[in-house]
Amino acid sequence: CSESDLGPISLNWFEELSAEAPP
Amino acid sequence: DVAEQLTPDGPREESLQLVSELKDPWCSCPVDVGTVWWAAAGHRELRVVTASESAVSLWQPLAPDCWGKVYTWHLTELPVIQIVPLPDTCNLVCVALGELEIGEIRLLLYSETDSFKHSLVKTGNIKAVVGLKDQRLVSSSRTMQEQQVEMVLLSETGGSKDRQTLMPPEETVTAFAEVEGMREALVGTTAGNSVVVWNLKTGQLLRKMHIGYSYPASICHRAYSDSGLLFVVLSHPHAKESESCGSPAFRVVAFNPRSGRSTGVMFSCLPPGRAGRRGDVWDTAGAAVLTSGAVAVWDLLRGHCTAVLPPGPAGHWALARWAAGGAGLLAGHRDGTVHLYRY
Repeated sequence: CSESDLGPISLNWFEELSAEAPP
Repeated sequence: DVAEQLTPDGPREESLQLVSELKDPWCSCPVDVGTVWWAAAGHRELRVVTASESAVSLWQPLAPDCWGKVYTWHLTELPVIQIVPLPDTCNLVCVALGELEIGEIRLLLYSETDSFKHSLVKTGNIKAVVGLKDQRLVSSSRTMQEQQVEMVLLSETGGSKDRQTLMPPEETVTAFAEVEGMREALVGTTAGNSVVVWNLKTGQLLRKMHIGYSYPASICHRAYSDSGLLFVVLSHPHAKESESCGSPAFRVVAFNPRSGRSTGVMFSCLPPGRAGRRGDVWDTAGAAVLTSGAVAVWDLLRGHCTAVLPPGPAGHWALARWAAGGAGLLAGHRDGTVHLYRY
């Protein structure tokens, strides 16, 4: 699967989503 | 791969080697089988657990091919529905009980002072439950008004040390799966056919990602995080057979949690002409009982069906569960016979 199919990939997705999600 | 599966000399039972058999003459209607780590007299060993509707039995290895029953817990108020595996937990057996759906979760345990006993962990209309590493148990339950998703930290004596509420999605959670290598991440599937991701430390619901309409009522079994993607093993108990793909048993789907987009990575289908499945996943191996009474085993990373156990002289297989720690596959007959296979 390529990045174009799945959108921008981040290795730190878990930390980033935790910082953005409502507490 | 598909050609290999379609040949009449396709997968047989060669990759499964029978190690031992255990037979409970008093268990006429087994509902589940599993394994548990048991520490006693200074060493730890893997024991087998069998469950009927009214009793759960613990089996100890007596010799390389011989098992003896150590103890039976009798549960008379509600029928046992399933054994809930607790990875890396010792001397605790977790069971779900109920009528049509799970009404309570109990721990069955042994302590030096109290001998064998059981304790209540959770009650309610429980829709899904999973045991996680470090003695954690997560369940979803529903009232008319709302859904509760809760993680319980279990104590070694069978009580609950702590409870953490997780933010519920709007749709009912139908299954949970731990994320390999990420202690604080948990995934679930929902009745609306989405995959959801939680942060177990904070209880936050991080993401909801739709699986697609082709495979309704998907159930998650396991997840792996790698290279910024979340690979989720899903089974599809109700998917229709298609000409191009056959009948899907398991799929590995890669989700990008940042964008919410997904793509199918690997596809494991049922052997030709077979239907129905109730699946279990350990590491990268899947196993399921088919409605024909056979057990099929897949290498999920390659999409190969690697073994089929045909129904034996004792009749149809009813149960297939992976043993803890890579110890093999447990397959159970309706008459209470359980075979342990090395895989």
